[in-house]
Amino acid sequence: EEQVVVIREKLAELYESEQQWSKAAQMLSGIDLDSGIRMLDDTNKLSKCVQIARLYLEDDDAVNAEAFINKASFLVTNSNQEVLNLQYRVCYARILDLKRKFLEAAVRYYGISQIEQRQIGDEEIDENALEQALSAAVTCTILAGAGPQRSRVLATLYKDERCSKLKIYPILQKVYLERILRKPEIDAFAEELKPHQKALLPDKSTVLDRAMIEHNLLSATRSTYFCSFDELGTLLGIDPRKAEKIASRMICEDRMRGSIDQVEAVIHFEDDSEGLQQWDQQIAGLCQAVNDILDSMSSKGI
Amino acid sequence: SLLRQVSSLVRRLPAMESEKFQDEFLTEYNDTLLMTYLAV
Amino acid sequence: AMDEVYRFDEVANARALQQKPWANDPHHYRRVRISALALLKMVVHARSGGTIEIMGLMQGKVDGDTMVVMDAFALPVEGTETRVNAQADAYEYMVDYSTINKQAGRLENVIGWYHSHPGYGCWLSGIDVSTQMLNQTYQEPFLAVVIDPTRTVSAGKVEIGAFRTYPKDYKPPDDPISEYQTIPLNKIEDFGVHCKQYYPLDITYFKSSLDSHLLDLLWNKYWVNTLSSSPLLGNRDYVAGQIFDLADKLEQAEGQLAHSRFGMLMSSQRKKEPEDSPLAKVTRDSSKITAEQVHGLMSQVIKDILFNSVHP
Repeated sequence: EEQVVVIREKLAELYESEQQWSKAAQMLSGIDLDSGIRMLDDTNKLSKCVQIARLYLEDDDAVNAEAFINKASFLVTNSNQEVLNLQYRVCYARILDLKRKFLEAAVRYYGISQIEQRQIGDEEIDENALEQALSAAVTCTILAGAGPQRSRVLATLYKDERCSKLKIYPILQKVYLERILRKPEIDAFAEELKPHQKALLPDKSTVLDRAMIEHNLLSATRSTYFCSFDELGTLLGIDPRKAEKIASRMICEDRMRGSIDQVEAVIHFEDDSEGLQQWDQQIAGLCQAVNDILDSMSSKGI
Repeated sequence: SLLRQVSSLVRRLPAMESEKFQDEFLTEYNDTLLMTYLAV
Repeated sequence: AMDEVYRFDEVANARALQQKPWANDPHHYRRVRISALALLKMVVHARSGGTIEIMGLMQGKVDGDTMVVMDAFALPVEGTETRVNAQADAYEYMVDYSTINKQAGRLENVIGWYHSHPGYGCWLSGIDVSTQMLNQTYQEPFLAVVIDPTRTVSAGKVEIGAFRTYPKDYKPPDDPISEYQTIPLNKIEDFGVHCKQYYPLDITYFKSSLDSHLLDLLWNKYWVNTLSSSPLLGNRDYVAGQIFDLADKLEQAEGQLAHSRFGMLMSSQRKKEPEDSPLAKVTRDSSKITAEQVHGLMSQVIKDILFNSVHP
């Protein structure tokens, strides 16, 4: 068995050097890590699992990568190898991303972006890598289904001052402030996405389309009390029946408060916040406007 | 531009004018008055 | 002149500490001056804990019979009311912080600790008294500060108290005069048993010229925040708790009244002053709660007149 393992490892190295990632991973996955003959310690097993997962991820194969990361999950809690732990975390985040569990992926990417050490073992952590993790966190959050959970993550990211330096910041700001996103902005955002993030869903729309429509729908609830499906379809740039379907799904999943009158083809939006809270928010806006006027006056010497 | 800002500000008044708000406001008003009466 | 207090004279401070004036007079320190910076940091920290007690340390110096608090920093511990010397969990952090702080130019030593009592007033519990006595044995001069972030919001001013404990078995010559405060029923015993083991210090505040300038700049944010917030909305849970507590106290007072009517009251209780009777205390508590609610309502009505009664 020892000789077979050596051959497998050598072949995997060769495949890797030729960038045949999946083949390298398949070669390594044939090694029996739980063999009774060769006793491997947990660190070695973890290292192999993470290596195989990383190789599969190079070819965007989330299914196989996940199988090995799940094996690694049992071993990582007892591991004190910082480099391995970090590699595990990155793999896990990428797998969630590939599987379109965007919100969970965003939280993990964000955790990675907050690493304080600049040297872990022999590996240097450079700022670009952390910035990429942060950017990935923002992208995944924007692609995640609109709703209260996403709002919490958006708030965390928006308040992190590192995000204001990212190229993707303007769209983050708009999404956080629940403003309607226009087509040019969505197209610009689409250019930064990876292929799996632009994938087609069963209903022929893309992941991005669905995220943007849901976001714009929620934004609409902030500015109107009710709206017909024709108007909603026009606002969102989609067929009114599709708008109704998406709205009804969001209401059922409790990501939006409202009710649908199918006979009249109208959707009524409900607001979560109390009338008194809204009133205070209005007053804050008014006072701010007064402040701005006074500042303008004093800057003009009036 | 200043006058436009002022005009826009004035047009935002009243700050709130909905039945839901009136209900909540008057309920709070009545609750506090009732509490005061009970305290007295 | 207002910035003079920010200068730290290491020699003078060392000399003052060498004399150990507290050893001969447990009442030596009577006043506390807290900097605007320290106050802001402590209150914000206390508020951030919500209903959970938080804790931190203060840095400063002494000046005659006055303790001067220049700065404060939070400690990574919570729930200080459940164990004596909760700060033991944070010793390493304290040492690291103090060392780095000195390198950054904050030369003052730790002069006290602060913690919060969310919703139940500024006083020292039995555990607080034990902790402070321990501190005063090994770390003099040391001060204890308590902040109530919940009552700060409902009262509209910072609820804060500064205390020092007496040595064990010391009998103070007279009762310390302190402002009346409502104590919830479930804390009254803890309050009563230990209230004679410590005394309050008079608190004043000071700020630097830079602080004044910055606070002036913040004025705009302040008036907007004041108008667009409502203490009635924000503190509902606390008010409900206060009313529950009031109801319990009223029942208790009613029970005592019934006993006295039938002449079953003990002679010691009959001698009590009318102002100290349970019913009088309940009346005072009830007035306080109502006054706070009425203030909250007044602000809502004024906002309604200002912002809702104009129809272009």
